[in-house]
Amino acid sequence: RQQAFYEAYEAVDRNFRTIFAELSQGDGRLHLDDPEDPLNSGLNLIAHPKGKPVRRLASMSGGEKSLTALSFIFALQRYRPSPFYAFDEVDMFLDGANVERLAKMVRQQAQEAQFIVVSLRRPTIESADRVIGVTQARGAHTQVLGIAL
Amino acid sequence: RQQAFYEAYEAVDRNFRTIFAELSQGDGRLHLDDPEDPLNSGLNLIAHPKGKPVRRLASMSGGEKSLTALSFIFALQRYRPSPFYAFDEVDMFLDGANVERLAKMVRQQAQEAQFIVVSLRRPTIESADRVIGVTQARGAHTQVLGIAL
Amino acid sequence: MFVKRVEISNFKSFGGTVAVPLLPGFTAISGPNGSGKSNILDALLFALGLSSSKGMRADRLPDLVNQSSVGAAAGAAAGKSSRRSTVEATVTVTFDLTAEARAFGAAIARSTPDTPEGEEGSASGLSEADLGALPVVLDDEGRPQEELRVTRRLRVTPQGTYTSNYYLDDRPCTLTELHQQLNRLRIYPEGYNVVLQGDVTGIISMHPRERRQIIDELA
Amino acid sequence: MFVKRVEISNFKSFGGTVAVPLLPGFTAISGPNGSGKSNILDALLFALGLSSSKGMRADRLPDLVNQSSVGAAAGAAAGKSSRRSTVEATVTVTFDLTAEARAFGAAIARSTPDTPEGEEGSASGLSEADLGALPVVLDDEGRPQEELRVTRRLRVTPQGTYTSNYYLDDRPCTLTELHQQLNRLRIYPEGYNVVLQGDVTGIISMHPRERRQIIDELA
Ligand SMILES: Nc1ncnc2c1ncn2[C@@H]1O[C@H](COP(=O)(O)OP(=O)(O)OP(=O)(O)O)[C@@H](O)[C@H]1O
Ligand SMILES: Nc1ncnc2c1ncn2[C@@H]1O[C@H](COP(=O)(O)OP(=O)(O)OP(=O)(O)O)[C@@H](O)[C@H]1O
Ligand SMILES: [Mg+2]
Ligand SMILES: [Mg+2]
Repeated sequence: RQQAFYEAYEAVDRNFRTIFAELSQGDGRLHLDDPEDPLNSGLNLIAHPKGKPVRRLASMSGGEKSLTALSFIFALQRYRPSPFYAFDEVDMFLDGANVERLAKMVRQQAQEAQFIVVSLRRPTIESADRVIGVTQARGAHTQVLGIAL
Repeated sequence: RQQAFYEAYEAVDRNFRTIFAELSQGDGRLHLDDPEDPLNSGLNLIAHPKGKPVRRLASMSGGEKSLTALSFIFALQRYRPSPFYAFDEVDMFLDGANVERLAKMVRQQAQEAQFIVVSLRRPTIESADRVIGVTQARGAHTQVLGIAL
Repeated sequence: MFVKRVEISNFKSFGGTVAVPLLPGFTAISGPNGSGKSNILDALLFALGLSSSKGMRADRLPDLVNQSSVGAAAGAAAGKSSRRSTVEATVTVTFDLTAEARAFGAAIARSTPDTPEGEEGSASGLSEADLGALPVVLDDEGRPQEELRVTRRLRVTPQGTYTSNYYLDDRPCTLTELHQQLNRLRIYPEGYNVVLQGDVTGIISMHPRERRQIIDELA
Repeated sequence: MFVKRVEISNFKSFGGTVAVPLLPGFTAISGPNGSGKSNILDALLFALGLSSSKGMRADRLPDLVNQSSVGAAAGAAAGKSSRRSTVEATVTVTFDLTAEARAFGAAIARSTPDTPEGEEGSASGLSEADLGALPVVLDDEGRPQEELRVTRRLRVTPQGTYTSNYYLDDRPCTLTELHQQLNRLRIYPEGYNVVLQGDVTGIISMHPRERRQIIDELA
């Protein structure tokens, strides 16, 4: 059973390193507090965005935290795919360059799974295969229009 | 002392109604759980964004919550001004039209107080009197450049 | 597999019935603040039983029923039910399982080479374990389904009591049965495949042990 | 009044000394993720004693000292202090009080019409209450200052112990004295004039009583 854990852990770690490098142009990896006793250990994310020295997770900026969290989610996805992913404004902290990089990665991952992504950011919307426009005239109900791209 | 509370409460309420209407094009007001015993009561924000029926605060959308919270802060400011305001990405939930409205209101309020606003959104940056550009070359320290508008 | 449609009736900001058609690949949802984008995701979670009422920004389940008239909402804000009749909110999520059905058919064909001509899709060549591992849904005749419909109906009486019922292809089922079916399709309540508005940095602020448990559940 | 400069030395992502010049009106701060925008606001809060270490995204005060070398940070991440010497982080916030000084001068001139020619700026015509209400800072000779400098210095020894000291115009003061001075300038720790990243909807999720207390404090 510890064997099963290690297998999953190492696969997710490998994925995380690749994905984090692509998204943030930095280095990141997983880290177990206690590699001898993984089933009671804590799992940490070691992240050096853009060549900066390692810093505690809490002191990272909003954008850096988003990229780290999303890298972890994508790393899980590559190991154990879900059929669909639903993201609501996960790009809200990202600057223009990072939104582009994220949108490109979602396009890639969308070859393997369905991605439904709510966003207000132009680079994300422009990278999608299609956009569902949602509107609500004054006080009236939500209406939905499909826009092919 | 209860008198002092009512004076502050009614002034902030008047301000909130005007400001919320301008920011969200809806109706909003303050509300005391127990008007008879204000010093033990809870203070609620009643908000109808854009002609929608009143809904509990928690079920409002991210953008609606931001506009309601910012209207409250500006309402406090008009009653009891601070010399400066520091906002970090308060426009992150707002769609394009609402960012413009917020930026316009900050410009107005900035005649009375100093506003220092961190933002990644173009309408906010374009409405400022000046922009401080912050950069950090790979791994190096933060550098700051001023850009007049 | 992919979600091919979410039909939303009288749920949150959706009055009447709105069908949201979806396709594989990358779909963006956009529009003004407060228009209903996040509510679409809430509808998906609601139907699949993947979220509590708090996770859908409602204090209690009855708050999820569309309250479109100012009168009804004013009554609700004052804490009393102002409805004159029982109301209901319904969401149906339709999964497209065409690829899974065909993969299953192909697997059967490969594993039962002696099956006489004309006899298709019998699961006889595969063990229970094989069947459990394949993400496929079999109908009563053991044939793979090309579609699966999950429906949830929430009824609220004028007194304010409510019932919530789940259906798989229009047949009543328990939440447990629904989750077992979804698990077979690799959909789990703690799947980390859904990130709600404002939650993206949650993985950073969670306790390291909680984060490790994510890997436990995968292994 | 307005903040006219924030000088940041060896604090968070600022190595060396960086002066951020500011003016009245509306200043935007922008730049790439992780460049240091929020750290500028943290520096302001740090100097004015308006925030705990958690409020500046640091577990403990020593985390706020610039850790620019990979070696130092690796040691820090491993939980031991790897510094060979005492290090310090300093932030100085300079307030421009020109308008307040002039308003004060004008108020004095109006309230002391019998003052002989050439004798300026004595506070004799105004009561203590008047003085308390005016946002002005008087120097040792009772003259209004056109500028006020607030400095905070955090020193961390190689053993990891630390001291934090406040200064008003380069004179040591306690945090209480600093806050009293800031209060007179209408700057309060719970002022709601600072909204940190991710906190904008905090006013919505707070308890109604907590929200009412905001009005109490104003009244
Ligand atoms: N039971 C209900 N009946 C009617 N309207 C409702 C109900 N519950 C929520 N709403 C409305 O739904 C709207 C919020 O929708 P939603 O959160 O999907 O917006 P959004 O498009 O995600 O906006 P944002 O971009 O600001 O996040 C609110 O205006 C709210 O009043
Ligand atoms: N003590 C320290 N020494 C060196 N660097 C630090 C220290 N504390 C924090 N940092 C760095 O500061 C950076 C974060 O800066 P900040 O939060 O100001 O970014 P930001 O410009 O606001 O970004 P965002 O747009 O993503 O919010 C992080 O990369 C972090 O590693
Ligand atoms: Mg939303
Ligand atoms: Mg920031």
